[in-house]
Amino acid sequence: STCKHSYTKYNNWPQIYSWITRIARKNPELVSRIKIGNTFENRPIYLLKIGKQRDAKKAIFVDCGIHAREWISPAFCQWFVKEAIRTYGKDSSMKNILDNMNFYIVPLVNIDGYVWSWTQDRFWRKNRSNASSNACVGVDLNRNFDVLWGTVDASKNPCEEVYCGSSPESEPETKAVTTFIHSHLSSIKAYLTIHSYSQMVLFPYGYTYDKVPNYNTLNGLAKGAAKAIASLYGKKYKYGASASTIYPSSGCSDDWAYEQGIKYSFTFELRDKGKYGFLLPESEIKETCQEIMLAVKFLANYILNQT
Amino acid sequence: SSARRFDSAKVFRVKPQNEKQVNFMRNLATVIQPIDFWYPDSALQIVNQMEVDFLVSADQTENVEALLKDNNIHYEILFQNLQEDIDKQLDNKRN
Repeated sequence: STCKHSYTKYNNWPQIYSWITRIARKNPELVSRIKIGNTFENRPIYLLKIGKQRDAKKAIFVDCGIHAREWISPAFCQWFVKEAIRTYGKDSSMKNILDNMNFYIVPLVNIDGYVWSWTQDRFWRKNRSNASSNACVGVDLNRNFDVLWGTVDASKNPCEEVYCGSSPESEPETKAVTTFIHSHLSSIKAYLTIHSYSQMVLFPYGYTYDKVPNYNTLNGLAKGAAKAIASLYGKKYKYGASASTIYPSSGCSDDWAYEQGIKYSFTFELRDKGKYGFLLPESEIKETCQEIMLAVKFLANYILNQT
Repeated sequence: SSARRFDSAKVFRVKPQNEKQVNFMRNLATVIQPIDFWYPDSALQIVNQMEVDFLVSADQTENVEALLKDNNIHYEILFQNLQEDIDKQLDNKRN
């Protein structure tokens, strides 16, 4: 790309790609780049491992950009990596976190869809899979996980925005995430997935109104995360279990992660509440990322000290 | 191919006040196409008192407004001309 990468602007895929390469090369003591798969259109999906200890027993997995049009999501993942590196030597809290646990950050899961949203259709949501015999393109990756797949609100119609795919984990992007998590299950204590919009901190279940066994703990953590968010700029984030706080859904990544045994699983729906929707202006990237950073650090400290 | 444009496309917000209005909104997606639900993710997820945001292409906005009025459903328009807001999202200098 001819344009320069910026943390306070939205970056296209070539910019993000070169940023991933650069940040890993410049910070080898703290960052390593791992390829976890390829997209449907054969773009490499990268994960950035952030942390001082190579064999840390605890880790938090964070993915961004499952839905293509939610541009603030990958912007946050880039911000997080930058802040983690920048504050490692200055902020004792960050140093303690990164000295004792790893973050696995996928800056952009749905790369093909993201590229499409930059070049062809700003409001593209799904990936770009055209594997179905239908003319319609794309699978909603957040309905493609193997957790009560294809039920509740998911659609079997490839033309729908919530099309769940031909089978669970039919999409290479989903498979890349699940394969990596499976192979690191013993260390991953928390799963965070970043979406927009509607300003919420959500936790399982989404596929049922039943409460998870550790509901009180997750609700308390979500409340604490929302409080941390509000402490900076006063933005109010709702919190609660997905099904009751927004609506029931199935095949979602946070439920899947929870069912794999990752008992601290959260979905963040970032700014805003509809004034801008998917068009959150670049002038709000910084504030949005700063407030979510506080929430992630709050959760990380809990995971570090309590699990 | 050229990028899809959203000139004069609108984003509506409605808040169904009863089950009749909920059903109307769920059916709207089958009558008017294309409708892109921004929140919730699909028409099936609409429930009473939920704020529903949805994108309507320029050629269907008059129909949608007429249908909403006919059914006494209060609405607001979040985006009058979506393409203008798309163009505003990125820093103009960089564009």
